[in-house]
Amino acid sequence: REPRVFEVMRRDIPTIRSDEDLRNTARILIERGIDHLPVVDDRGRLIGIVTSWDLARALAYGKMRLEDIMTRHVITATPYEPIHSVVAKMERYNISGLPVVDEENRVLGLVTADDISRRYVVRG
Amino acid sequence: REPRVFEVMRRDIPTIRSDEDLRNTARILIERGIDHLPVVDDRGRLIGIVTSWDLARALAYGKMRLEDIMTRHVITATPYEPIHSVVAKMERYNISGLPVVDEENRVLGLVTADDISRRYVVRG
Ligand SMILES: C[S@@+](CC[C@H](N)C(=O)[O-])C[C@H]1O[C@@H](n2cnc3c(N)ncnc32)[C@H](O)[C@@H]1O
Ligand SMILES: C[S@@+](CC[C@H](N)C(=O)[O-])C[C@H]1O[C@@H](n2cnc3c(N)ncnc32)[C@H](O)[C@@H]1O
Repeated sequence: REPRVFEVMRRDIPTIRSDEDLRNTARILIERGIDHLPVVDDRGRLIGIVTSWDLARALAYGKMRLEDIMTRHVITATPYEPIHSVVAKMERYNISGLPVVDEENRVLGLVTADDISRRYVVRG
Repeated sequence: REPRVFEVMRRDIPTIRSDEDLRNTARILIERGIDHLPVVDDRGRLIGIVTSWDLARALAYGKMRLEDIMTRHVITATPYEPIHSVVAKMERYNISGLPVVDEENRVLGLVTADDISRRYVVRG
């Protein structure tokens, strides 16, 4: 039986608003040791994503605002989605993590290539 | 039969020297769409690693030189190492990628959680 997203995902992930300061955004990623931050509106709905790669882009091209570097068209997953469908999306879009959302686009958690590789490979 | 590192790793990865400019380092990651860059000495031996996460750290804390943010104690893999051993290292150190090295610490490639998750999960 193939696991589904809800069996692999992480639930306690921080989210930010789109007017968050760039330096604070970087600090949240560093303090939590993570690479992905979903961006939500004032009702908690997903409106974008920013990763450590986007912050590297800010450094590379001198961008100063979160709105200049965040990705607005977010590839997401749903809790009952099979893992193979998530991996196909990661491969297709060259991404390492997908926010998990409910029917109203509220963020429930995050599923990453790290979580999937740890789940599939039985440690010797 | 469990795959080994050489069956999953990527071989064409860029490397940089430790005196590389921070902005150029970020540009290489962005232009190649990758997250990890091994740092090598003038004989091609591995002396460190820098990831998009480290560049986010430079942004968060105002660091300006590669030597201030690169990690010097690098967790590596070898070509015939079984994948479960690599995943155990990723979990233990909370890292997403390992340079693959030969007996003289020369960089042969890189193995990431992305590569492993794509290999293990048969796409539906
Ligand atoms: C092409 S990927 C390559 C680097 C890295 N593997 C990663 O996932 O960020 C980097 C870009 O993908 C975007 N990205 C990451 N996860 C995403 C997702 N779930 N949906 C849409 N874009 C995403 C980031 O905002 C960034 O601009
Ligand atoms: C704790 S991880 C968390 C973020 C992300 N998962 C990653 O792999 O970069 C970030 C830190 O791990 C370091 N790192 C990444 N890969 C490494 C490796 N193979 N060996 C040693 N340190 C590594 C980076 O230099 C960075 O300082």
